[in-house]
Amino acid sequence: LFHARFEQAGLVDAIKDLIQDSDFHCRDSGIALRNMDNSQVAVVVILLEAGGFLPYHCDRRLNLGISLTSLTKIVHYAGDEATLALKANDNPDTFNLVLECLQTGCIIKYDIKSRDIDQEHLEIPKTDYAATITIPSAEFQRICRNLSQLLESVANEASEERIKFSSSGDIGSGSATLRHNSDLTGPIALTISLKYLVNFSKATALSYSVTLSLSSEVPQLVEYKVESGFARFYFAPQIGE
Amino acid sequence: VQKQQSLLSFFTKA
Repeated sequence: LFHARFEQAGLVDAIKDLIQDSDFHCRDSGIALRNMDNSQVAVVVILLEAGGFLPYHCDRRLNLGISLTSLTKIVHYAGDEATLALKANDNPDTFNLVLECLQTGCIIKYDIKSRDIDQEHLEIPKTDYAATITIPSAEFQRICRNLSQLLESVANEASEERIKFSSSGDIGSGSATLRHNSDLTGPIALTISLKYLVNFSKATALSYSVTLSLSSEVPQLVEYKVESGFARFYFAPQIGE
Repeated sequence: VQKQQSLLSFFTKA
């Protein structure tokens, strides 16, 4: 039997534009998801430890193949205040989704067929980054959204005290600068697609702050800590031609 | 001109 109740259903919204289907690996320690987007440019890794759910019960290993497109629609219509529960019994072909609105007591139940997702395991090597910078997640989202209105990619520069996001396109250029008090091994400069950063920043509601782990020429990591877990977004670097 | 790399050059599928 598997039963998990989750109060941060907004997590689904943060990843739905990157991945359409995913295996949810359910273990007694919690739920994990690791998936690459179709363009092979971004990877989403989510870990939700059992302690973050009330209740959490999983007495055997279970892989639920879930359509995030469908899950998003279900969660969207439930509203922000709803909690989301996943239940599965010994039949691995279907699972139950239960949405509960605590304010009104309304309960919506679905029986959903588990999708057969032929998903390969992805090995992510441990990386030492030149800069690990933590900034308010709302500021990060504001910067990404603002610059992306006019421009396509962003150059990140970080020094001891400031991180600078700058961007240029046909209409001109723009930049945003933010103070931080994180450790850097040295100044860095790299370019990232703004479209993807805007996508990652949809996880803003999950956490007050976001941590950017940056080095030239290796995948960048954008991480949101959630209660008893994390949502990590890896992004392949752009290189000059 | 910037060219987008694939993550598969960094991460391997097992």
